Amino acid sequence: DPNMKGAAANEGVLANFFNSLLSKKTGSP
Amino acid sequence: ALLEKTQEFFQICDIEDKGFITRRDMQRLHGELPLSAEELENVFDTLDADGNGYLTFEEFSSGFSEFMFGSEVS
Repeated sequence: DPNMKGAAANEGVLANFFNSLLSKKTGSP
Repeated sequence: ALLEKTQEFFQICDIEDKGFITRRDMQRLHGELPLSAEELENVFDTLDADGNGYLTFEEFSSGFSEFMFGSEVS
């Protein structure tokens, strides 16, 4: 199912985005 | 605590404190975050559930909680 694939890819990008925000936050004093 | 984090993140994106995030705000994060412009576009499109071009705090926080809890469930 191509729709499922797209959703999974987006989920990965979202996870990437929020993880970056999380590490940005914890990385700053 | 989760709500606080969500608010912090929302404010990182909403630099001008408008109360919503635009595609342009998202592009500004390019350089601050290790994501490509295309990936940021993807994030925006995914979070902007109604596709009106504005990311409200509700949309943003529901996307965030989906990331926090949804990915673990699946």
